[in-house]
Amino acid sequence: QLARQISSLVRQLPTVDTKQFKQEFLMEYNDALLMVYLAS
Amino acid sequence: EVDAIFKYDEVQQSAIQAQKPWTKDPHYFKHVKVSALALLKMAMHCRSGGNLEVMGMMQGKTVGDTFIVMDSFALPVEGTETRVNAQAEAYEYMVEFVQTSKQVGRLENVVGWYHSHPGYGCWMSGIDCSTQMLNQQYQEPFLAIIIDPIRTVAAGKVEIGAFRTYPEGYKPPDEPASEYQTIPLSKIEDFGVHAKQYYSLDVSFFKSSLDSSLLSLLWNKYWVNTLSSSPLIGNRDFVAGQISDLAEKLEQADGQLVHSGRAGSFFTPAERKKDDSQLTKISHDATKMTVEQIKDITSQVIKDLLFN
Amino acid sequence: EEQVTTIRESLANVYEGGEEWSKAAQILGGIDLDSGNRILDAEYKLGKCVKIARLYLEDDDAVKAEAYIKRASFLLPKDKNESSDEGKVLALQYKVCYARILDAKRRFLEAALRYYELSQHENVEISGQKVDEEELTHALAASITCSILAAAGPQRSRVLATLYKDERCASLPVFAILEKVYLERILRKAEVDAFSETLQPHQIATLADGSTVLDRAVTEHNLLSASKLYKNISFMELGSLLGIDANKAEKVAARMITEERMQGSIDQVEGIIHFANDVEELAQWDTQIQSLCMSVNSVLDLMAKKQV
Repeated sequence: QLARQISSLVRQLPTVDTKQFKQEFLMEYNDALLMVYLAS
Repeated sequence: EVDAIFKYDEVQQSAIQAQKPWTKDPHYFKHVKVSALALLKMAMHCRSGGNLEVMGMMQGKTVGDTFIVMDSFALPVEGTETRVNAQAEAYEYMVEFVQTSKQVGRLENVVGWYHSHPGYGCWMSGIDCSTQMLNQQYQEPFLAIIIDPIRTVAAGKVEIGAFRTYPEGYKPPDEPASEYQTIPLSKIEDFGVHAKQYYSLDVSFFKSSLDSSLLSLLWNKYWVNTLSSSPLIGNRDFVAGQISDLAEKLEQADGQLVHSGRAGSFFTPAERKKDDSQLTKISHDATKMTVEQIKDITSQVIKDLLFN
Repeated sequence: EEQVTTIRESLANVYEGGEEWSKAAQILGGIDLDSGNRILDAEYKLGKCVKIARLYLEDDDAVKAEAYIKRASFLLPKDKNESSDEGKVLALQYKVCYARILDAKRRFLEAALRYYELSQHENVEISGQKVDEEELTHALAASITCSILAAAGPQRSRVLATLYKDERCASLPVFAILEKVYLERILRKAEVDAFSETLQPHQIATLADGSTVLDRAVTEHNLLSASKLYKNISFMELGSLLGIDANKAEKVAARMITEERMQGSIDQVEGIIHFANDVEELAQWDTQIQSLCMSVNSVLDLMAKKQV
């Protein structure tokens, strides 16, 4: 039972791998970097 | 020993009420101890109010110069910054609640009120001061606590302040400057005008042995919440507001700097120093905001590495 | 006029005794309630209107019943006797009647809200007795049924959320299907058939396109559930998932999109529907992380339990 649960868990990775996610993620990242730049 | 603080000594409390040591010294109370239960309840209530100010009452006792807040309850009123003594709408509710509390074994009296300042920090506005002065006239001993639920989430720790007002006409001795906090431009005047009418008390927390074991059990699940939350998304409105406020402050400071730059020789060193300190405050605010953003984006990057 | 009224009332009672509801209603409907010759108080007029509406409802004539209940709704605020026992009974009868009319007219969402409001009358006392628990349960079950039959969309989701969180619903037989509908899971045929056995005739009536009210509600619900599972799907596959043909699936989807109960776009040439969800990717990511972390937690708990 434990082995099956772990197997199922592992199969859920990676959690997200879509183009849209990467876009949103990088946008947030860039916003944060921009804030650092402007603050400094 | 840990749980001794939870014992209610009616005789001791009646004696304190009779002596009224606070009447002799406006600065008598110096410390506040808030129970984990009261803190949780107040924080959750304030958070549930969103951008609306909510308020409630606290039950507890006093021991020497310390307020001990054992419990709290929410009041069915909103918009505490719109009128003096918004509590008045809820007197009937308060009375009934306190009476029922005693019936179920919560013997402590009401020792104060709390309310939220969503996003603009823990300090007493003009209305808060008037309300608290009224409370201190008729309901002593009484304490005011203010919680900022939005800054709590942004900072990752509870933004809480405890205050008591001075009597009308009392001139307080000069106090050392309290810890700096960002005040939005729209509230700066209200903050400044009444700053000398109250003082803040030192806040600490305590929990019972049962609280400790319950919290340690919860801690085993808490990591799930930490990993699955993104303050970056949740606090967007607040951050946007902060940036906008910062921009306005910069414009204001910029205008003043230009004047002092051109006609610098006409300004006294004190006035020039004032501009410097304004810019210092702005850069301090910007730094704080950015550090919070860095913290949030770091957690996103770690999650990305971990899960993707 | 008074004598005529007395005769009409007696005749109506006779018809009522013989279960000729519509005839009784017609007879009572002939009483001139707006006559200038007699002064009739609001309570009397209200009572008559509610009674006529109830009689028409017994014969499933929702249209005529609605006309009288609308008259009654104008009279309700004018009733000065509302706090008396008779007033309370009348008010309850009015509410029940209104809910049943909305139900009969297939305005299921409004009916659900009205039934739910009725189910909360536990503290109303009439002649020293509280409203029968069974009646309240019946109203609650009716509310659940109507909300399931209502058109799928954000408004219905709110009502479903209220019902799902109400503790009393958990003990009702219809709770299982409520849970599935609330959690937006696809409903299977067996479950739908079991649910249809609990419905009233007008709730399984056939519509113009040959399907029943229940069929349409289930199809729309399942379509919404599918929109949460798929990013896009062909109408052939969607039809087989929903148990209907591809053309019908396209029609239902198009209607839901036009009415803004679902978000997406249809490529008629390719025969594919693309679903769009409001939830941003980062928020969805957090949900996935949460479920993953909970799985890790349960693995760890199991390991601890088995002392691995």
